[in-house]
Amino acid sequence: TVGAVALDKSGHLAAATSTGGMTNKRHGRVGDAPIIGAGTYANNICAISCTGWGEYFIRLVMAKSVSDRMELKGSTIDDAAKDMILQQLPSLGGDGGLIGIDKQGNITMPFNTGSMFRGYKKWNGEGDVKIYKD
Amino acid sequence: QQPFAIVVHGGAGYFGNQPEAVQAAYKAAMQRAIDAGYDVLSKGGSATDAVERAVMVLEDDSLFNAGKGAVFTHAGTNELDAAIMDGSNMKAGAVAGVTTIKNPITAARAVMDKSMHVMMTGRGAELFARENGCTVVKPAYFYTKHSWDALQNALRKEQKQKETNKKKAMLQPDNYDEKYG
Repeated sequence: TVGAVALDKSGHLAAATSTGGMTNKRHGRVGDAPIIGAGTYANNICAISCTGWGEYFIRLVMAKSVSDRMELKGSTIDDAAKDMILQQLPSLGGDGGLIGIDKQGNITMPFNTGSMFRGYKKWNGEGDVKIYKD
Repeated sequence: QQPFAIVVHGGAGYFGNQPEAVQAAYKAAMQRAIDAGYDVLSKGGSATDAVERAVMVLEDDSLFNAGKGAVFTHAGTNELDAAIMDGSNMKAGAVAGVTTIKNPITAARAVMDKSMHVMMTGRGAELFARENGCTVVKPAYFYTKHSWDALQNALRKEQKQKETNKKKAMLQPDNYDEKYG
């Protein structure tokens, strides 16, 4: 699965996710990637794209739940994303990660697997590409 | 200056300790996707255009499980899914189970921009994408030896399981190791 989230100069947010599914999948199985609110979500608070064990991301309505934590609980995007990926997801037995960005350009890239291909670039030149946990 | 930024992922899983050259190849591909999206943003383009462009770069790269690098289903086919959402207006589009769209994210974008729907699946989604200018390829376009070998390994494992416990082998959730392709 691959994905991207962005904040543009007009202050608008967007999210996109694309996947080739799961090796050996059957029965027309669909994961979270095309499920709006689970694997992909954007509003005027944040934009989220997920990757991981899709069934769990669907059950947790993962991407929208990050936004809800920010809106209703006042969490930062990083706190909200980490709560979902590092607490809620493994508590059900799922794994994976997500990327997110908020209206101010704050980003988050948590995952609870061994690795996640991830990277970013900001308006001020700051950027990085990583694979493993640091 | 008004802040703008792009964040990209290429999947999470258990990559193991790979040789430096392999890691470098993945990082270079990720950087290409980031740069493609950033280029859109730096020129004043929309976040929606930026994420679509970045994802297309990764879909065109067989290193990743999307587009060209899609993994194989049990039936030996490639079924691709994609979604996009524009936070400025809450519009969204998604496709699932498409087999002939070169860049599924462009089909998701077409659903969002050119239909009154949010999600389309299978042949209908493919027909809609084709009618709206998405590039169509033969299913063979998505073949990679790596993904094919991964399916064969999964099938062999499944066969072994079947021999020990027929019922257990039929359950999709047991397919833990294959979920990331």
